[in-house]
Amino acid sequence: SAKPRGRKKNRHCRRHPLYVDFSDVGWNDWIVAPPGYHAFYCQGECPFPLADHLNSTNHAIVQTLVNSVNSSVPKACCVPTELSAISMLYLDEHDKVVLKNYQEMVVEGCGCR
Amino acid sequence: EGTHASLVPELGRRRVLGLQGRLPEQNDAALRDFEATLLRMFGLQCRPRPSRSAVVPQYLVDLYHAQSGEAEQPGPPGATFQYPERSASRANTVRAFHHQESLEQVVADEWADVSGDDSPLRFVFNLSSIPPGELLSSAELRLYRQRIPGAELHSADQRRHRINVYEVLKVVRGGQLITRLLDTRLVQHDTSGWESFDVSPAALRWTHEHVPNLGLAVEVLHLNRTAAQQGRHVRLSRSLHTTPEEDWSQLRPLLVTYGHDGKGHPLTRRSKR
Repeated sequence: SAKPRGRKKNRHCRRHPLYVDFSDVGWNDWIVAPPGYHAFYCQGECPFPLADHLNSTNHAIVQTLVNSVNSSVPKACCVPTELSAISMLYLDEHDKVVLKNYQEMVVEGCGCR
Repeated sequence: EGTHASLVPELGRRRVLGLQGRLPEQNDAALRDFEATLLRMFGLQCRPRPSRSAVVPQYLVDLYHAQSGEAEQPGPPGATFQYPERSASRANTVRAFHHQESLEQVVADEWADVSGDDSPLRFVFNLSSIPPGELLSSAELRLYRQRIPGAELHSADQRRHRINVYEVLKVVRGGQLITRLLDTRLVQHDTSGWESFDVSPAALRWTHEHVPNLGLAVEVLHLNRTAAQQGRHVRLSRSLHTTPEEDWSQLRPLLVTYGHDGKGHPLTRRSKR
C-alpha cells in the first residue's frame, strides 16, 4: 500500500511570521504604541532553476547557475526584497512624546539575491 | 538595570548564557551593545525612563491611529480629530510639547479668571530635545476651547472671541512683551474643541536660526466684553476652572512640531490592513 502522503513542506525562499513583542524586552514602559509588530523574516532555499516568484536578479540567476556546476560558489541568498515602515509612538529620554515613522521595519516580500 | 543589560529579561538571559557557555560578564556586555545598537536605530542616546508625570496627549494617539490605519476605532465622546494632511506629508517625526508652567507669570495667571485684563499670556516651550539633524517643516499651537453654558442665549455678536497668537520677541522691564502676530482666529463660544494655530515661523527661528526662544503669547479677546464671559472660554491656565488634574493635562495648550530627520519617507495615512 502506498505510504500516506503528508503535505510536502515548501522549503523554497519565502516570508515567515515573526512577531516582535516590546513587552518581552521590557520596552513597553516607553513605547506607547504599538505593543509589538509583525516584522516577518525570509528563509528558504534558492534552488536551480530560480522560479519567477523568487524575485531574483540577473546576477542571482547567474550565481545559481554557476553553483549548479561548481558547488564552491554559494547559492543565491534568500533576503527581503521589499520592506515597509511602521509608526511608533513613544516617550523619549526627555519625557517628550514622539511619533516617528521608521523605514524598512517590516518584510513585505522575499527573494533570491 | 544597574550592572545588567535590560534588553532581555533575567530568565531569557540565563537561557542564552547556558546555550552559549559564556561568562555572565561577556553575555551582559553583548546584550548592552545589542540594546545600544537598537536604541541608536531608533534615534535615542539611551533607554528612556519615563517619569510618572509623563502625559501622552490624545492628539498624538489619534495621529498614531490614523497613521497605522486604525482610525476607525472610536475616539472619546465628542472628539473631533482632523488629520494634519499638509504638515504630516513633509514630516517623518512629530513631537509634542507642553509649556513650562514654572515660567508662567503668576499675575497673568490670575487675570484669566478675575480681572478681565486683555494682556496676553506667555507660554515657553522647551524645544531643546529636537535633535540638530531634524529639520522642522511646520509647527502648530493647539488650544482647547470649552463651550460656555447657556451660550445659545447670547446673540451672535456676544458669542464672538478673537484669539491672537504671537511670538515673543523681547520682554522689557516690567514684564511687558514685544511681540509679532503669528496667527489669529475669530471663534464663537458656543462650541467646544481644539483650535490649531500656525506657529511655524517662530519654531523655525528657534531651531534653525537659533534665535533665543522667549515663547509664545496668547491673547483672547471677547469682542462684546461682558465680565461673565471674558477669560472663560479658552483653556489657557490651570487655575481657569476647577477641574481634575487629568483633565488639565489633556486640555492644556500643546505645541506640536513636524520635522524630518532625512531618513525614510514622510508620514502617510494608511488604510487598515
